[in-house]
Amino acid sequence: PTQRQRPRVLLKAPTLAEMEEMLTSEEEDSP
Amino acid sequence: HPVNIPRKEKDFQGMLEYKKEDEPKLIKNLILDLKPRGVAVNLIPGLPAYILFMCVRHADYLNDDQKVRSLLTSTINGIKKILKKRGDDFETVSFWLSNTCRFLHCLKQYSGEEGFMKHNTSRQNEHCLTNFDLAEYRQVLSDLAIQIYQQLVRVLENILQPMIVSGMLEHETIQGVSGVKPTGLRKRTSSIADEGTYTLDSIIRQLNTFHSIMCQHGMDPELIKQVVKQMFYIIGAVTLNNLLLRKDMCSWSKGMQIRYNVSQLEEWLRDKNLMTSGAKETLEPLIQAAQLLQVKKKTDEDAEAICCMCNALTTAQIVKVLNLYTPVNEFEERVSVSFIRTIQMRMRDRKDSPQLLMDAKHIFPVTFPFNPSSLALETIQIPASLGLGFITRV
Repeated sequence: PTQRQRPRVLLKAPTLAEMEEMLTSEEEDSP
Repeated sequence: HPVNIPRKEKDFQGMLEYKKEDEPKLIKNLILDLKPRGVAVNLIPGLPAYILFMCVRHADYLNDDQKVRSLLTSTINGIKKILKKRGDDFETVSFWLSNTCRFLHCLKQYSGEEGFMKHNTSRQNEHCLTNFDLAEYRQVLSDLAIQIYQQLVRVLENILQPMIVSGMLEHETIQGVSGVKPTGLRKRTSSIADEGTYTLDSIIRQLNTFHSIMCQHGMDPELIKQVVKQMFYIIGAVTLNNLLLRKDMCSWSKGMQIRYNVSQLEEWLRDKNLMTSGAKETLEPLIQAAQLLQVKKKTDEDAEAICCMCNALTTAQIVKVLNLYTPVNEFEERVSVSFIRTIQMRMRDRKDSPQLLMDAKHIFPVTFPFNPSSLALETIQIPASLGLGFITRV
């Protein structure tokens, strides 16, 4: 693999449960 | 006139560009509205996963972390939504279990982490993500895959459950073997299955259906093995539990029927090259109970043989089968109390569980072994049937 210039940035992920909350609030917001 | 020069695959970089505002449409067309029996039938296995990953690649290429986060979150929530809506449909659950796993494998295969690049071509290594480490999202996807797998087990259990007792115990697969009615008991079923009852063939046909759907969806072979092992465990546990609770099932001829049925299930495993799945081993308690119905039960030597043979049954289960055992005809004696005492004495050191019934609801822990794909991303084309015209191959 090609030599990397800079390290990749770790993207912090919400947990499944937090995503579930997002989904629920999304569904509540949508008419 | 602008000449539309068809670009060769070698010019494509295996990414898909889409506008941020088109993300909801992407999730709707690729996840929420996609019917596994519809257009999805003609897709290459795992195509939705590859498309989603190629979109992630482009957002990573743009170094747009918001776009990556939004797409991953919408993808995960989209899959959860569709499984809430159609989560009792085996094809839907199998389809999204396969695609969730393929998406997870892509995130690993193209993560840039050495351990996941061993099987990559040099071109695939050029396609690794450049800006973001998505290890935390991989963990969330793995948690999602576990949830989907458990949902798949519930769905197949609901389909199999009504077939098991009838097909494995009541229906006389070998017609006439219990021609002689067990003394004092009305014969429960005719040798030809009545209309509406399930037979062993019903069970095997259902296993075939499950297996072909999972193969059609491109489910990882190691995962198919785990699903089959779980199915066989359910069949074995439900059959044994009913045998332990029903006097009319504890006879020599029923032992013969069960052994024949188990041999047919083993034949199915062999046909599907699934003998290493561990499925056969889950039937061992049932196999031993069937043998127990057929062996001699009189002398100390018989007791010794039974204790050696029944290492997958608890003492409570062995005693129960011996108590329920019903001689085939008046010439045969019932199992004596003293013989059962001998068995109990010989097994008192076993200290096994006092539990009589098997836990038919037990789900084996699932694993998703890394399974890289040889598919070259730059060759992937998006069928018009998916309605994704707003996405551009890059």
